[in-house]
Amino acid sequence: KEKHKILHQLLQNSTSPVDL
Amino acid sequence: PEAADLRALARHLYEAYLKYFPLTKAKARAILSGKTGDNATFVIHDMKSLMEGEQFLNCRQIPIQEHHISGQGPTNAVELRFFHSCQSRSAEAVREVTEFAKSIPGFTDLDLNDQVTLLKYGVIEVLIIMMAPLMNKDGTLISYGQIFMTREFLKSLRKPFCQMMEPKFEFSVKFNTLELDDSDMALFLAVIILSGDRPGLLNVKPIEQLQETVLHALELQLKLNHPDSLQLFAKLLQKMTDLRQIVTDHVHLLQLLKKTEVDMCLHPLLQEIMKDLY
Repeated sequence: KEKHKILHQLLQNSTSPVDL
Repeated sequence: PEAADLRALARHLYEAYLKYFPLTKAKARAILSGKTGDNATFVIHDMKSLMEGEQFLNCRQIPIQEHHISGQGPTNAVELRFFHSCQSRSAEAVREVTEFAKSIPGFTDLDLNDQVTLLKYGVIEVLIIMMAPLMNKDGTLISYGQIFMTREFLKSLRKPFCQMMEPKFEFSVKFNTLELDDSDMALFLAVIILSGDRPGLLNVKPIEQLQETVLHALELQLKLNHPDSLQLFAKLLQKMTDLRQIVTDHVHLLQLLKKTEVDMCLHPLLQEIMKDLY
């Protein structure tokens, strides 16, 4: 899970802008 | 599935596509053919125009470490800076593709680890397909269609930067002869994302079932939307094989860049995607 932390975040967050 | 359900699925994916992808093919083709009414497209064709155009490229730019750059001379810095802009835009595009994937009915019900795997392996393929509408044989739109960058200029960059886009141009020019529109593209992108043969998937069955439904919807869509284009569905599926080769080569090129370019730091999201990929 740690390996793909941002992808997990993107998948679980709503459409609100994610800090990229 | 009933034809009506497949049409509803096609409509749903088209709506999601329009919602999440700001530059549609329809808009891109209008810009490329000069039919937008304004002449606002800035053309980058050499180093001078690249520098002039950089203000357009500043969308969420990763700060570049000046002390690293200073040792390399100005030309190297421009290429690296441009490469960083490309990375920022790619990371943003990954976010858009993720939102689109989440809108595919059933996608968010899949095992979360499988959702990650599908995106990890699918997203570069999707991004390359989405480049095609922005390209013609002479160049490509970038920066949400504000800039046209010439193919010759990209070819003139120093190695290996000059090798990055040429295979995408070759693919895109051929792909564009299929003349898909945005509603076809939406279904095709969903098919790519729902590939059940990605390495490391835990539960392949539900992914294949979802893909099969979208494939039916795509087949019907192409029959209705391109009644005179024979074997379009089969031709399109064949493109998926070419696409995998392009992605493999692209990843290898990035790995090479990482080794040879001292100052290259890959965006963390792209790093995640590239890690252990092919």
